[in-house]
Amino acid sequence: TCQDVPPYTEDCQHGMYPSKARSTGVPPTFKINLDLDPQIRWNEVMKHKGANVKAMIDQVKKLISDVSPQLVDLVNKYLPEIIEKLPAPYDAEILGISKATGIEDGEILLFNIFYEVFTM
Amino acid sequence: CTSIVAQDVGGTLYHARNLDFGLFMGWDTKNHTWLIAEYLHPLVVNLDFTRNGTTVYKTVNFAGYIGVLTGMKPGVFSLTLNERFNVNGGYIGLIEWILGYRKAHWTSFLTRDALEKSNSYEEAVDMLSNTEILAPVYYIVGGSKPGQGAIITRDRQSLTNMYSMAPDKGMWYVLETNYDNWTDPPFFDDRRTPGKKCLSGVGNKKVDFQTIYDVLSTKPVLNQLTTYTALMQVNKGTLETYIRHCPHPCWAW
Repeated sequence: TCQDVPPYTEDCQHGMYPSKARSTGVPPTFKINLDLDPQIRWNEVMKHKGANVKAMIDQVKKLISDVSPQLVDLVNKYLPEIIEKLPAPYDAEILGISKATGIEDGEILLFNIFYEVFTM
Repeated sequence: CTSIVAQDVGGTLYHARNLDFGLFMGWDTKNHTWLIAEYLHPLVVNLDFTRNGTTVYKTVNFAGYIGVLTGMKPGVFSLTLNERFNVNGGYIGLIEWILGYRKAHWTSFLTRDALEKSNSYEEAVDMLSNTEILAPVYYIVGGSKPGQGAIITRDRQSLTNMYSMAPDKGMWYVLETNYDNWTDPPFFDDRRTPGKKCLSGVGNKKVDFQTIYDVLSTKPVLNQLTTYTALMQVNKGTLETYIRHCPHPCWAW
């Protein structure tokens, strides 16, 4: 049954698929050609989504900066050192995404370690 | 997150998930949404990884994120990764890794490695169960043959628990949120009970993309953190993704 106080629960929904009632659409599809050099295989995705990636990372940096502005400096100072220690092809892919978007490589790595870190 | 592997009466497997992310990372007071979840919406992309012009595996990614949280090797297996909250968490693994202990794999690189290298459901399950990783997680794996569905609960160093479906015993689905399946979820974040209630209400005679999408569209399985819903059918190689929006009133997680 429905519950109108937090946490909100409701009756099981029916007939939602493929309605747009609770969806804003379907995402685009891109090919990642594994035969290409890892440094350039993400270029097509970044050509279309680079600005969105930058906006998201800028927002994360703002959140971090609100806690401590020095933390952002640490990201750019120390995270790039980690990239070169990543296994192939992940090291080259992160550098390639950084190059394609103009975003600091440490900041691209920051995005990629979210899931590891947030288990705390 | 909520991941489901379900089998219909004909033995066809379906694997689906809601990806929830962005908790406590900024609240948009104007729109009453999580800031980072909103920024992630336009980053959702379907990816088709090819070699020699042929699809090797398909994933749903956030642009700029090179690991795999949702993916499928057509005809072979599908997988999803859910966060597992633990004091012995990923930040410890990350610190160890930075300090030079690099035997552990990054959790979402391991899933990509599994899609790349594993050629069967069993190989994928073995790889995801027995490889040392940086953070505790749940790996949810579905196969191409009846009965192939499991939740792999992982610590950083070892396998904690394996929970497999058993359709011949009436266990025709597995459902994982972000809590160990042998304990009760906390009262403030119980997506498991409504998810199981709705899925059980559907029954295995009616399970398909439509009905699983309905389950994943029901609040609080669908919540303010949900960025996308992915639906996978391995045998057909079908992967459908929908960017989600949770209209108010909608619980924050």
